[in-house]
Amino acid sequence: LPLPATDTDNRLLAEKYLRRYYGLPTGLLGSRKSSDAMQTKIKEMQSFFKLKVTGKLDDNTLELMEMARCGVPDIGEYN
Amino acid sequence: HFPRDIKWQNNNVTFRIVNYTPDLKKSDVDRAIRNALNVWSDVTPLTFKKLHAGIADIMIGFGTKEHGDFNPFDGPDGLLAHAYPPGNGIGGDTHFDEDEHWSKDSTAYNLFLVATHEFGHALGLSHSSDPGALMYPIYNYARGYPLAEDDIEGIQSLYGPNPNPRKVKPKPDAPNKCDPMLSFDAVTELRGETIIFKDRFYWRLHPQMPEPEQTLIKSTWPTIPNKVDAAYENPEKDVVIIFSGIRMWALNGYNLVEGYPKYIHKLGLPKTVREIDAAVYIRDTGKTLLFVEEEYWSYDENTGTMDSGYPRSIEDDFPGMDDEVDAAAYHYGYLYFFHEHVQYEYSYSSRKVMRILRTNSILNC
Repeated sequence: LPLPATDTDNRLLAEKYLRRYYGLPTGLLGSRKSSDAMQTKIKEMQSFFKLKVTGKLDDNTLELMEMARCGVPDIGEYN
Repeated sequence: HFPRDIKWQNNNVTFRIVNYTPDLKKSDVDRAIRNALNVWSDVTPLTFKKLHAGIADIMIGFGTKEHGDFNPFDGPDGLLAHAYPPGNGIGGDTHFDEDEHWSKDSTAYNLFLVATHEFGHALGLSHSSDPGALMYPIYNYARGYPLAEDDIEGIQSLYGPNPNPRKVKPKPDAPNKCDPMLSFDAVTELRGETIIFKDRFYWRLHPQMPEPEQTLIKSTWPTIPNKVDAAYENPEKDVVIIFSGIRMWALNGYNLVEGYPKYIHKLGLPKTVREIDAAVYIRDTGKTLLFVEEEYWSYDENTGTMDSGYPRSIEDDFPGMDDEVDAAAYHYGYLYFFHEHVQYEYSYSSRKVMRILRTNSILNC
């Protein structure tokens, strides 16, 4: 069986995704526990895609983050 | 829309294709771009004029990784393209990731569909949260007219309708699970999950997922028609049968089984039956009930033959029920019949209706 992605891989994927599409600021995130900022952004993303809003990186959220998509942010400021 | 509802102030918008992808013939790229712009001009007063040199409102190009706008692409898959909302300079510009493979059909990322989505941004549309809308951020291949009602409402609220409208057939909005008048097309179990078909979507209910997940049928099973009439699971054979018109498909897990579609008449139904309304497998008897208008048939899964003495009247054999059924499911001795916005809980052993619920109570509404 293929080895499952590690938590670190998933976290890096999520950080990259949330920075690009949800304006997650860089340099604020703790290494062990989801910071408030990250949780908030995960919730925004889950709400947009009508997933269960947990603020956690569950399988459904990660699966959606891996899908092919458009590069324009889903929400956030237009500068 | 983007904040402040930004839009082009002039209805005559120019575009220029700055470079081409080697994946397609130049003429195919030209056609995909023109057709994508036409999708939007058909439903608005906008016109698009092609420039061959100089600065156009919408500058179109293919690039890889960092390609000049400090908004890099990411190699194959993931990010496919991006476009900027209307404005001066980079506003309206549309970039495609050259690391993707582009195609005219469904074999790779379809350039026409991605371009139509991106031009939606270039004209002022942001992302839609309706999974059936073209402006939903996730790529999904679908044939036919690409816009949904949601896309058309969005663009027309910026620019108004086309004064000389062409007849278009937009895709309806995704059904709302908590609409009190919601009805179902079909319901089946699939390895412990419940799958509910409605229009070109299905909801997936998983015992460990508190919220139903709504997805386009085509995005999971591209070869199954957009309209499912009935479905049932035979857990002993680990197969789900899906009916649409006079054809049926089989799934093993989420995978289509080879050798299908087959004609429903192979089950022993007469040729006069052109559509099955609902189907349900009764685990205790090994029979599958097939509901067709006001009657139902019984199919023996073990012998693969239709039981004699059928069709029988739904009204006679299921007292208290409506005489027609949209969808049916079976759990622990109870049959659940769905008809329009009402769900009947019918006790198979007591032969009577125990409860009447809303159809969408199964969706946590």
